[in-house]
Amino acid sequence: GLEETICTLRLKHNIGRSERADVFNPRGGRISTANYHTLPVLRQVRLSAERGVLYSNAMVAPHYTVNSHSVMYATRGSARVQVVDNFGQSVFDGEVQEGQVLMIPQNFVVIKRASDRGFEWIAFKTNDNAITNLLAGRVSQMRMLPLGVLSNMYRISREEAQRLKYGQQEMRVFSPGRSQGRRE
Amino acid sequence: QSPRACRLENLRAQEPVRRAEAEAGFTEVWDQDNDEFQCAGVNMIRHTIRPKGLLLPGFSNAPKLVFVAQGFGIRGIAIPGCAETYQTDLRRSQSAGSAFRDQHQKIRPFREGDLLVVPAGVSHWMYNRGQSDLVLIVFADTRNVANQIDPYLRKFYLAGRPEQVERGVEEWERSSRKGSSGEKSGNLFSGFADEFLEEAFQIDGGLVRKLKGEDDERDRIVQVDEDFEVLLPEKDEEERSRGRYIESESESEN
Repeated sequence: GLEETICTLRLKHNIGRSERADVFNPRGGRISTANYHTLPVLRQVRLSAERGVLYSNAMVAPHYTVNSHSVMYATRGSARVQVVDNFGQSVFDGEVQEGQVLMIPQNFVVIKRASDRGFEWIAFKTNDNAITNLLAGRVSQMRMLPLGVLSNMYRISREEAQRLKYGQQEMRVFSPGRSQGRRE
Repeated sequence: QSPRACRLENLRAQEPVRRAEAEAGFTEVWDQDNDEFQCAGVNMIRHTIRPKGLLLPGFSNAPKLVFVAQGFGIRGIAIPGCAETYQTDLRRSQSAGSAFRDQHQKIRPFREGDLLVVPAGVSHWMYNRGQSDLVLIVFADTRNVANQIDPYLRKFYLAGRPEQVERGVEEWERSSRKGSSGEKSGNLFSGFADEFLEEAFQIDGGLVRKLKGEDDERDRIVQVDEDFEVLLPEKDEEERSRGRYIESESESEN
């Protein structure tokens, strides 16, 4: 039965095509994922990948990968990237340029913002079903917490907790924002 | 890390090696560097949370089992991808003149004797709703397949300025030589640039400083002063009586 199973396994999957994007924001960019659901052979090698395109000055929500490390290779443009560890210390704060590789350990939190030229990357993940957890935006940790918990966590009023929780309406890929406008 | 042979000739009953005091309780940890724990790839922690104490939300690199040795409370687990299924009753909040509407993920009550599961990488918080101390015995499996970093427990906090007592004695001494032992760490937002957080959350600089905990000296267990409001289903009896009320109220409705 090998010829019907192993020999006929699909061994390629295009994650570069824009019309197949899993996450898309017309002002921000797009992200596509290949995991064992979309390419079953990845279950055997226990790996997955993510393709991202950020338009000029757009941002990816602060996030971490729950169950894998990520190795990001910049395929085009550049971005300012910050990575923070469990001590709340910045372990990387710099520009990632085309051709460079950045390793982001499991659970370390990362934010990236594209330069004027935009930013494109491919990230390889050490789990066939890598799960990304977002910390800001419409589907994020902040949205999952009750207002009462938020106001006690940060010693803020209920109004401030509501702003913190519901202020960002976009998801995962954010359009160029307020601070960008201010710089301009 | 290169594996080292397990030395299991003389086993010892062990006490916690460190204790971190917090506003509304304290946390005790066993030594992560201990041979026996390293061999098994496990770690132990004990939280004692005073009444109205909130264990701040955070996630760690290993799955955990929590035994509730004493007391009762509620907890929230933020499971990625799941909907916020607990929602404000719009009609009630409007009639009460409340401007606040909220929705969040399921809140789970727990009591003495319960065993709670905390998956790796999933953030959770716990709150003591009782009149006595809440005592939680936490077991972390640091060599679990879900953990791909080193076999040390790393806790990532979303708020406060918790001291990283989970780290082993060796790492503790290393940082002590650098002069940072006992210093408060920041929460995970404290390492990011203000402008990034302003943009990501669409908030102003003042709120960013609070998010980063810049003027916050509180450790992982904080005191809740005001009434702690979360959406939680009423107890069965109250729910039944309320169910009858709704039934009669909606008789004339389509």
